[in-house]
Amino acid sequence: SNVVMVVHGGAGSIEEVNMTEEEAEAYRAELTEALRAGYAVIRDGGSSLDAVEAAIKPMEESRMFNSGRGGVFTNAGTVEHDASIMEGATRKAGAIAGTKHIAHPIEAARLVMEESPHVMLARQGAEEFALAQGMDLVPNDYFYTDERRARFLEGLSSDASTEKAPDEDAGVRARPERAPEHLGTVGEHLG
Amino acid sequence: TVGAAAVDQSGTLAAGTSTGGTFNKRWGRIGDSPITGAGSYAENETAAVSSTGWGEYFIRGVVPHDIASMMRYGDASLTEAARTVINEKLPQIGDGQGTGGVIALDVEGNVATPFTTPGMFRGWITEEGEVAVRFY
Repeated sequence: SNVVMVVHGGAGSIEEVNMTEEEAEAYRAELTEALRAGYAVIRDGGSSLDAVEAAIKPMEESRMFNSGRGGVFTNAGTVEHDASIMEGATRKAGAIAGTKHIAHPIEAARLVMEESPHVMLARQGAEEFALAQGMDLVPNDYFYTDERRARFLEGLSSDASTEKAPDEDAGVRARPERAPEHLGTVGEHLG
Repeated sequence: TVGAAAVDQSGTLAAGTSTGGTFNKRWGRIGDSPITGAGSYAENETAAVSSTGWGEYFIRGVVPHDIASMMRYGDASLTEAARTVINEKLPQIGDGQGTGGVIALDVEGNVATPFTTPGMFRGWITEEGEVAVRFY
C-alpha cells in the first residue's frame, strides 16, 4: 500500500451512523478536507507531526465532530477537551486534558511535547501553559453548537435531579444525586 | 473524537487524537484520548495509531500500544495486529453497540481501520493524492 495519511472522525453508535445522504456527503467532505490538509504537508516535504496537526485542526473547527467546536456537553453544561500527539522517531509525546478554553487542543498537546519537559498537562494549568506559549484562549461558549446544546437541555428536562442550566461555573455547585437516566444507553458513552 | 496518523517522506510516523470526551461526563472524567499508548501511539518500527470509542476500555487495554507491541515482539503485520487487538482482545459490550476502533498506519503505507461499533468515520489518502472515505 502507499497510504501516507489516515484520519478518523469517531466511532458511531447506530443512531449516529444512520445518516441521510446529505449528512453522509457533509461528513465525506469534512474528512476529505482533513486528509487533503495533511496530504499537502507531506507532499511538500513537511513532517508527519505537521501533517497530523494540519489534518486534525479542520476537524476541530468543524461542528460535526466531537472535538473542538463540536465537542459534547459535560454534565455541568460546559465543553471540555482532551488531546494527544506522538512522534514515532523519537517517541516524544504531548497531551492536554480537561481544558475548556483552548480552540485547538491538538496544537496545545504539541506545545506540551515540544516546549515543556512534561508529557501531559491538565485543566487550568494546561491553559496557563498554552497562554504562556502564545496561544489565545477563547470563551467556553465558543464551542457550543445548537445541536449539542439542545441534546443537553433535553437531558435536563428528562431528569429532575439535574436542575441547572448550561453554565461554565455550574460544575462547582451542581450535585446531582444520581446519574441522569438519559445516560443509560451504551451509545451515549462513545466518544 | 477525531484523529490522524501520517508518515512523511523521511519515514517518520506520527499520530494524534483530539476529543470532546463523553456526553454528560462528570467528576473530571478523562478518557483515553490524552493518554499516550491508549489514545495515540507512534513508533517508526511498528505503527502510528489513534483510537476512538469507549475510553475506559482503551485505557485498560492500552490498545494502540498493544497493537505496536504485537508487531514489535510478535512479528505481526499491521493488519493482523490491529484486527486481533480490536476484534479479539477489546471487550465487546452492549447489544451490538461495540466499543470503538482505531486507525493505524505503518512506514510502508499499510493501513488498518478495524472497529466494533456499527460505524467509524474514517478516510485515507495515498502518495498520489487519491482519497477514500468510509463510514461502515
